[in-house]
Amino acid sequence: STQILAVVNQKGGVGKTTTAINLAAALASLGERVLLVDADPQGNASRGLGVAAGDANLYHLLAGSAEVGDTLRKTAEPGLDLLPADRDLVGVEVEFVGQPRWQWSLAEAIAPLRQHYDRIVVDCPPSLGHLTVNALTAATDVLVPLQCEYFALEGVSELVGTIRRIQASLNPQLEIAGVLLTMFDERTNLSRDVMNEIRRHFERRVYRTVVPRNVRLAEAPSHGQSVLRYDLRSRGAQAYLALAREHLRREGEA
Amino acid sequence: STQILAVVNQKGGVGKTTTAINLAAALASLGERVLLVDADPQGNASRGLGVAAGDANLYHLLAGSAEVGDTLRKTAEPGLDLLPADRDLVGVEVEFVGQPRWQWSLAEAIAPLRQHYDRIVVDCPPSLGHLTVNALTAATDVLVPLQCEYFALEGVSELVGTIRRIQASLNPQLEIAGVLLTMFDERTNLSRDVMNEIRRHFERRVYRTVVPRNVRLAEAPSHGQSVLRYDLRSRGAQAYLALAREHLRREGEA
Ligand SMILES: Nc1ncnc2c1ncn2[C@@H]1O[C@H](COP(=O)(O)OP(=O)(O)OP(=O)(O)O)[C@@H](O)[C@H]1O
Ligand SMILES: Nc1ncnc2c1ncn2[C@@H]1O[C@H](COP(=O)(O)OP(=O)(O)OP(=O)(O)O)[C@@H](O)[C@H]1O
Ligand SMILES: [Mg+2]
Ligand SMILES: [Mg+2]
Repeated sequence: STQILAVVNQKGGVGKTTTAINLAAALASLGERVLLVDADPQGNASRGLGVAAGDANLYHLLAGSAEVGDTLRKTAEPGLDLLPADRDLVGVEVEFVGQPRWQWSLAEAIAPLRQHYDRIVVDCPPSLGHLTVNALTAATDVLVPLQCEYFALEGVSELVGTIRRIQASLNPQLEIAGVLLTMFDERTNLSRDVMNEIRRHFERRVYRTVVPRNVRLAEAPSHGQSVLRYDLRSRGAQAYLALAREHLRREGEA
Repeated sequence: STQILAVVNQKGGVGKTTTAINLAAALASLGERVLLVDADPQGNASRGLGVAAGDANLYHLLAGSAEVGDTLRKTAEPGLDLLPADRDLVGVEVEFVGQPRWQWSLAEAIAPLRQHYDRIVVDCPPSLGHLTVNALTAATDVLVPLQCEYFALEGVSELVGTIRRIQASLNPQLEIAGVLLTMFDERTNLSRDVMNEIRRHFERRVYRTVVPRNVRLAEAPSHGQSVLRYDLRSRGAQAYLALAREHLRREGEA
């Protein structure tokens, strides 16, 4: 059955969008049918795959003013579709307040899509607010990108606490698929110290694949392409391909 | 009269907190009396200066359950005080909804402090939500840290639009003090292309000082210190000192 993978970390700039785009693209390149859902009003995942703001998007789907078919977009990458976002989605944060079962809006909206995809990857904003809670309630699994620096490490226990609360009250099936070390700079002691701290805490849930700092990953979105299309031989592309293979292999062993 | 400088950018991880801490510390080292206000529920600025979560903080001040004197903290850096934050502050995002004049809460709470400080620097979350709007309404000036990469560039026009709306409806005196290029990696074409784009658009409002990538800036908060205390001779410390001098000089010329 369909895996729904929420990419979550309330710390800003740790590689959520870069991971959501490139893991989704890598899984698609390995033959999976993949849907990338952009759940961030800043719409970086959408813009990074060349989809402009302004058309029917996730906001309209959640608000009930568009059908799911109106919002889905093909991308230029075989096997990868996109459910985009733009600033309209900010409305959701206010409109959800006081609404019963608001946590289930996203799960209900994407339920009809599950039959069409092997994987649904959800890119989340840098917060633990309504949109992220929706993603965690809809998800089967969470992937946590983590930059090996102090502020990112600081935020981990709060993130784990939020996941636990959602497992307890809203979504008992939710699992942590893995913690992914991103933008890793092996030259610094800080990176290695934080990596060791993370591995001590999360043990086998830390992906063996580590994504290095590679400018190709930062350039690709400016061309509206995943790094696989932009520069398949780059260290960044090879890392996300390796991550996709590891992700599939771990599922097989679970 | 007191400058109130909001450090704002809705993109995550562009160096808002690193700039807020280290510009505040640099201004204090040059003899200014400085207050750093942490307006981010993630409390990175507070933790980065060694102040733990859990005590009376900005949330209690805004909620009216604490006096300003209960929340102010001295730091280990001469001339630098802190008004801290922690997760409690998330409550504000919900509690402000529907409250009249909610945009003025921060301005009113810090008004009595203006006589005690030359500069009040406000660290904001990666969003344009209630807390950031409060900071922009309270501020005399905005400083925009900008990482020279595609997603950060994408967010600029929206940020400028928000500043304009606040100038028009809430705070006509608000000025953009400057755009600061952060984490600059001169080796990549991407960085230089984005820098040129930003300079074309913002012209003289871009600080001449550019903050390079320097691991000391990432290490300092793990010791609860500004980079000036942690490693004054580092490129990171020298960059923020140069920024402080440029900031003061630009004021003198304004
Ligand atoms: N491994 C990497 N090497 C080089 N640059 C990277 C890498 N991963 C991400 N980046 C760049 O770093 C910046 C932050 O990454 P990204 O936007 O994916 O993080 P995020 O967690 O989604 O941020 P936000 O919290 O704002 O949503 C972007 O400019 C991105 O292109
Ligand atoms: N010039 C620099 N060189 C090296 N590391 C840096 C530099 N500036 C910031 N950092 C590190 O980069 C990460 C992101 O910076 P920071 O937390 O200040 O950004 P932010 O905009 O406040 O993020 P958020 O949106 O989550 O509040 C942090 O781990 C920080 O220590
Ligand atoms: Mg993102
Ligand atoms: Mg910050």
